[in-house]
Amino acid sequence: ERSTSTFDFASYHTIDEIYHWMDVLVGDHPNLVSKIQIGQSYENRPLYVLKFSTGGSNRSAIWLDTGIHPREWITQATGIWTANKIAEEYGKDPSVTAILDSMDIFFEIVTNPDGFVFTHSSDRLWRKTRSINAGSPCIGVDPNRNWDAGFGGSGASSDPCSETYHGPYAHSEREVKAIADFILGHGNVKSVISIHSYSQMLLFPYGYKTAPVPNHQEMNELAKKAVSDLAAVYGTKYTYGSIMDTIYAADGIAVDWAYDNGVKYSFTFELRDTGRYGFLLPSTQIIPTATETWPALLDVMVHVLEHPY
Amino acid sequence: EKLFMGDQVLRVTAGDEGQVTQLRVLGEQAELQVDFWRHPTRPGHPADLRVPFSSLPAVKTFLESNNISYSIMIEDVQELLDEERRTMVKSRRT
Repeated sequence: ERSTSTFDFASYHTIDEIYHWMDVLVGDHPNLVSKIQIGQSYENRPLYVLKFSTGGSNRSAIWLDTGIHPREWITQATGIWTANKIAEEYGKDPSVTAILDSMDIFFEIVTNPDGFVFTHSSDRLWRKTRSINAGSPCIGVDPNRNWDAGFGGSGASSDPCSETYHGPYAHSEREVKAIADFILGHGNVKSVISIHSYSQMLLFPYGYKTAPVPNHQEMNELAKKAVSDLAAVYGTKYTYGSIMDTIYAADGIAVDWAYDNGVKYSFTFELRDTGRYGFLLPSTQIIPTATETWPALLDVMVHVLEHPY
Repeated sequence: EKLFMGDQVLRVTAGDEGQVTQLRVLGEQAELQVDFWRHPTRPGHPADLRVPFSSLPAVKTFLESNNISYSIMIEDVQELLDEERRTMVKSRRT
């Protein structure tokens, strides 16, 4: 496609198509969007991040990522739609404009490119990275159990053959370390929103311990508003709360790491499930999913803008 | 290329904490290769399990013998994958 106006947001795309589309988006919005590379994957694919910025130096920032679990295709597809929406709404939507007039947004759409390619070529239901585990025939680490936050606890597996294998040590996965290094190096990231599918939840720390975060009430109220605004679009019902209370113990996860490293507004989404398809949601679900997620995302981002710290 | 012919996804609803625990035990039986798409959390909340074709009898027997209710969410995973691939090819052609 030569323009974002001809890109089919209602289809699933390969990594080459997505990476090409990123360049098109940058070309269409050269004064707002740029593409940066924060590292390389295990199989040496570039880890690209879209930067939305209207200027300034090291502004406070919001980090978004989609697709750390590659089989969750609706997530990356929602990421593409959302990135385009951010670019298109700047200067039109007052909330997006206000956010980007003060803050930068960093958006990693294909957080686990090796796994994503593997879901297209070899195993549609692949969840992990593609790194080799010494002494085991099983490949890959669950990159959302590999963060240095309660790493190696009971909410992850020490078995390399498990879907929730935490890896040999925290940040052993290049895909994880690249993000951690970027956020720590930036030093001014105020919100991390890590997007998954599919359980219809909006969650916040902690996953590795039962103690509530100090601003639990604020996070809970924000989550409540966000899921309410999401439900107003198509009636999709989300649950919300801390990860430990809402799902289960999960050790070494991204948003816990972000929170423990000073990012107060750390959330993770679990996008929609029709109750029939799971990770194999038909592409007809992409636009509705992205559309309903948008107001919830905006709620979180506006709250971050209005509550500087 | 990995094929998923005959694999099913079961939507399982635990009736009490004991059944939630039993589902977790099921997940720990590595030889069954059950892939939890949605993990068991609390009674009344659904869990989704992809079960390889070869493990279906054992898993269904386990669920039934423990009085854990379930329904078949996806009859044949490979059929859906084939359909997804057809859709992508058609989309690309368009």
